[in-house]
Amino acid sequence: AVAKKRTYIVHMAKSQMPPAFTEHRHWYDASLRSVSDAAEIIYAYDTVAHGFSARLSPAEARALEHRPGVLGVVPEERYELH
Amino acid sequence: TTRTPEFLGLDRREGLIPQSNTESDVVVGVLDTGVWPERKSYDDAGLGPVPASWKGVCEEGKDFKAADACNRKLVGARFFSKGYEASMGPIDETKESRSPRDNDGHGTHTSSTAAGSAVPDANLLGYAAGTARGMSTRARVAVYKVCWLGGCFSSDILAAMDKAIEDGCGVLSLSLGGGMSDYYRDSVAIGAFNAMAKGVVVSCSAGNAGPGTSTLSNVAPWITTVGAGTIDRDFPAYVVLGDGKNYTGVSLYSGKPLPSSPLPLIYAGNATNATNGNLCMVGTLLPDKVSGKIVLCDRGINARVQKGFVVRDAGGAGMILANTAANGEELVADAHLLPATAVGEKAGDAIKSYLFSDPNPKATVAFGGTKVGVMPSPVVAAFSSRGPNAVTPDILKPDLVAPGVNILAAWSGSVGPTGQAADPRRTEFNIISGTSMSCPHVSGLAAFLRGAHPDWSPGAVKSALMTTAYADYPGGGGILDVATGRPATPFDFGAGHVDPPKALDPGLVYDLTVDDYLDFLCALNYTTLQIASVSRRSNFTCDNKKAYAVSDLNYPSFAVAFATASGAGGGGSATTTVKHTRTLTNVGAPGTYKATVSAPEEAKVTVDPSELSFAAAGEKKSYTVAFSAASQPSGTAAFGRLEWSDGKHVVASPLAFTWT
Repeated sequence: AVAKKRTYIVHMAKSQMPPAFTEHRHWYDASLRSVSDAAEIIYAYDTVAHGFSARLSPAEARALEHRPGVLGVVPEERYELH
Repeated sequence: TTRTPEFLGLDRREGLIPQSNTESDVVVGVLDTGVWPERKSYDDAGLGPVPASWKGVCEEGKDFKAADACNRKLVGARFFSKGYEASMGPIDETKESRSPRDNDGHGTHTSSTAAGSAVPDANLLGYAAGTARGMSTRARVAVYKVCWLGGCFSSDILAAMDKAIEDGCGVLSLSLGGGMSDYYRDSVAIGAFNAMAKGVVVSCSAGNAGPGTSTLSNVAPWITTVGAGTIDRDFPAYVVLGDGKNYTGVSLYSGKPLPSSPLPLIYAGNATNATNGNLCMVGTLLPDKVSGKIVLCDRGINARVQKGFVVRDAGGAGMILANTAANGEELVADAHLLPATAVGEKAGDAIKSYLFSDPNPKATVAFGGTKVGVMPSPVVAAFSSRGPNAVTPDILKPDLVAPGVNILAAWSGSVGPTGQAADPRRTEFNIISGTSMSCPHVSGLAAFLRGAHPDWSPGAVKSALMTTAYADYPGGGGILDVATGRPATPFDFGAGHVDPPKALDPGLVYDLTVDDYLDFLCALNYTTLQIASVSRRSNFTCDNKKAYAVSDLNYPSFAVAFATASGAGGGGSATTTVKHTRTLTNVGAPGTYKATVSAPEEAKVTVDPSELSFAAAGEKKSYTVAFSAASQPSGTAAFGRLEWSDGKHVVASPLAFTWT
């Protein structure tokens, strides 16, 4: 399962953050923690996207898609110089 | 870059183009392989203090000290490697710097092209000599290193875009791309949408997958997608065969010349035991067959410059690199270490014909230096990716073309001009090709326009660049496509070739707001979640009572996809009419504009109204275009152009019709 892990970009609805959280980063952490004990946030995005990236298994990524406030879970893509 | 400022008219119009103080407030953010800050292109002489609004920083690394690297020209430098390292493991610091330093050269080349300072006496090994400068010499540069030896990862790219906008960049330049995907899955499209929403112009390369159709990257309508064309400069090299015939190629070779008396000539395919030996792949040439000879290699599979090393390492005296049908007559110059030239397919075939028919074939290569004034120019590069847009066929892409072939700009001190580890040379500048090179031309020009018109939106800047682009040569005839030798189409060059002096004063613009793009996403039938992913607007919902249409997006070009009548012979005479609505905003003096249309035989185009009068700057007027056409065989394409003119300005839009 670890070998199958890959990076996903998780888009969140920032306005749907539960009032129990004061920082978006904490909400992102809690959302991630709800599907994986081991995963850590690689980046938190706030200016041109709301959300974060993390290494997840496909099952964890699918589970995260159903969490409240999650807009989408997109696998990382590799881009090339032109 | 040298020559492209002249080619784009930036020098001729120097007296006419106002030098705007606000241009120096614009920071161009370049997401690429980093920067070699010691290059003179980042000299900050003559620039005032860094804009007070700038929040960026110069991140340090073992080999990158902020105090030495950043100044009033290079105002920011960051690197983003967490996503890369999460996937690929820790960066091998013996091979690449864990800092903003550019070990590749690509990022130094693109950022200096966009906004480098003027550097007199620039050249590569004597070639392309002149004063090198970016398209906006007064704009500032901030580099965001997101590309590493193993590629550029979307988690890093999105993080860099996030930070670049937070830092205060006014223009973003991305000479990279991925596969074709829906906008809500494409990190560059998402980052660019929200950058645009914050007033930032985002310019991206179209890709180098041409000349095949539908090969574009970065096709979101809020991105300016840039294809590549040639300029009026060439680096000729002359192949002289033993039978006295001459063929012209291109080369940036600068070492000891070959003897004037011909040397034995051999085809690589006849000097190998490998099935792909004709390509001069590593380890495939037999030294006893090629030693002391000129070797003809076929282009393809491995890097052009690598073939030169393969021939050299096998003892070859020189190389002729012949294009095949895949590249046709497109000639891209390389700084080979051994005497070598690239030749087009026709010349390659002729040389092979001689080589196979003469029992004792011989050749030599002479190098002609730099030639300018080459006509026709520009021509669309064969490698430049082409439309139609595979993601949204109703949006014409690329948007325009700019210089992207044999471009000289600053280079990294880590690698030689071939980029190969075996190349021991180090040069201040390098000459390379790609839509990576055309993109920063447009990014720099966007900064130039922003300086002249700080109140213009990203949509207005893009519109000005597109509607003033030219599709015909000054003497007449459409811009050619080197891939076919025939006139190119809007699927090759979009609106045409960028014309900066005209873009400064476009007369009218097709402006676009965030709301327009949200309507566009509704027209694509995106779900609320998908729209929120792209736009960060989780409270936005499409109005069920509103009829959304992609054709209503106020885009500066038109792409019309007609459905082919179904069934055998299927009622092919039925005429379909498609209507597009547009709104023009006056950014010039009051005046009356009249529409003229050049339509293809296959389609009838009606503009209503055909005359628009503007009484004041900022005034908006709408019009509708009706496109009518009978059914055509699937795959048919046709093209036209719609122009609004007040006698002084010409506001042009390409028309592209397809039948699917």
